[in-house]
Amino acid sequence: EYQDELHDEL
Amino acid sequence: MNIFRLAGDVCHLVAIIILLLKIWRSRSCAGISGKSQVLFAIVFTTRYLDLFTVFISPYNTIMKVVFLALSYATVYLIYMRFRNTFNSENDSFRLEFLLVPVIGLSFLENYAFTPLEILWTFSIFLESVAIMPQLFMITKTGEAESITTHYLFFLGLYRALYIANWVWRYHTEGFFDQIAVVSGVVQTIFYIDFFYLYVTKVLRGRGKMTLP
Repeated sequence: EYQDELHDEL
Repeated sequence: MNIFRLAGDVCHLVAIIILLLKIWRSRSCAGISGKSQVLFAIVFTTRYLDLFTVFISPYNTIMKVVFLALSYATVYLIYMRFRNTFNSENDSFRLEFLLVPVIGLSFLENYAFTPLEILWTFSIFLESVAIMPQLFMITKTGEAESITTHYLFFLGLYRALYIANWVWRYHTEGFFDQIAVVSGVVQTIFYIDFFYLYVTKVLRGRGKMTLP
């Protein structure tokens, strides 16, 4: 599942 | 962080710097689509709003700030400093054809119905089509300066490396960001035709790329 909408990519 | 992603980010940075240097050194933005550059500035602005809400790493923060600054500098050079060299009559792509579907889709398909998430999704979808005004301009005029094609080549390479990064992350971390991956693949497809022309025309030595 997607984790808290943390977008670590640029 | 893996080597594909790092290489992808570096290519992205190289592409942006190539474009900025081309405009600065030639004192001209002839052949460059200002609309594409405005779209990229919007992409970075809406995606990097999380600079204010989460901290990921010094690398992440620095790159975001650099991309934002360079994209605004490019737009400034095109529309303010060297606007008399800007071929606005050839930069005639209708932005509403991109913006309306992209805004609609980001409301329909997102990870969470919150302002930041919708804007992040919007930026991902918009990035996948943001180069279209530039490609349209090249098709319309039938040619591109080789420096412009180097810019497009590095931009396409960045996208291809991001796909390698996702394959790697899927196998090593089980990471799969559906929205980013699907849009990223669509975006990369736009560059394939251009890659072919780049290799067959530009790399085999000719100053300009002319369309067949």
